[in-house]
Amino acid sequence: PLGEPMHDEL
Amino acid sequence: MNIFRLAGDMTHLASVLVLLLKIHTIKSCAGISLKTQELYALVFATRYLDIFTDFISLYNTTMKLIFLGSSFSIVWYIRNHKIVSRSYDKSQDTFRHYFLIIPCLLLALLVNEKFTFKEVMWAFSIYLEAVAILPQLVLLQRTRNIDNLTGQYVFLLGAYRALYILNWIYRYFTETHYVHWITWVSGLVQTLLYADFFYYYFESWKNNKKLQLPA
Repeated sequence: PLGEPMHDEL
Repeated sequence: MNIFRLAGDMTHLASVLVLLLKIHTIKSCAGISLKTQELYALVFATRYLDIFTDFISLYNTTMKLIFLGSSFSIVWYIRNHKIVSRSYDKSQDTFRHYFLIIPCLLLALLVNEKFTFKEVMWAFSIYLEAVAILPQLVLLQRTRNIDNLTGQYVFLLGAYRALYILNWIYRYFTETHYVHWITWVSGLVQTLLYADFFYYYFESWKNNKKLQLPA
């Protein structure tokens, strides 16, 4: 979703 | 994904497998802090809230399920398994880990990437993981003879975050605007907490002596 930081790390 | 992060994830996976091996095969959790395991289960539960909403990759989701499943089953084993729970020494594992949760929660409410429930929980999990090893390190100082599997478990758990630091350095130089102070500072604190353990672990390996932490 836009605006929500995307945490791509575990 | 870069080699440092992959190595970090594999080292983290190895630490979990070593612990499961110890608990499942020799049915013993001697020297293992239940409190650190409970904190880690909480870390994963609050960090992976997005497991069903945000799909990053099959790898990401698989690893999240492995870490969630293993951390909760390790807590269950130590608490409820009739044989394993007998080797848990409650009187030695006395760190008041609840005292770690409140400050991490307060800090997460103040310092986060976005003031939403998920983001505050994510920041909480990052801060909590930085200090989650403390009960285990305190227990190791009290454990006279640390068995090899326990030593390897703690070493791998510390090494994985050190590899993540290399990953963050790599990503800083290769990706534009890659700045994440929350994970960088917490990851550094987390790794520094292992400094003296790494020293004694390396010494024991170099001199081929039993691992012993000074009380």
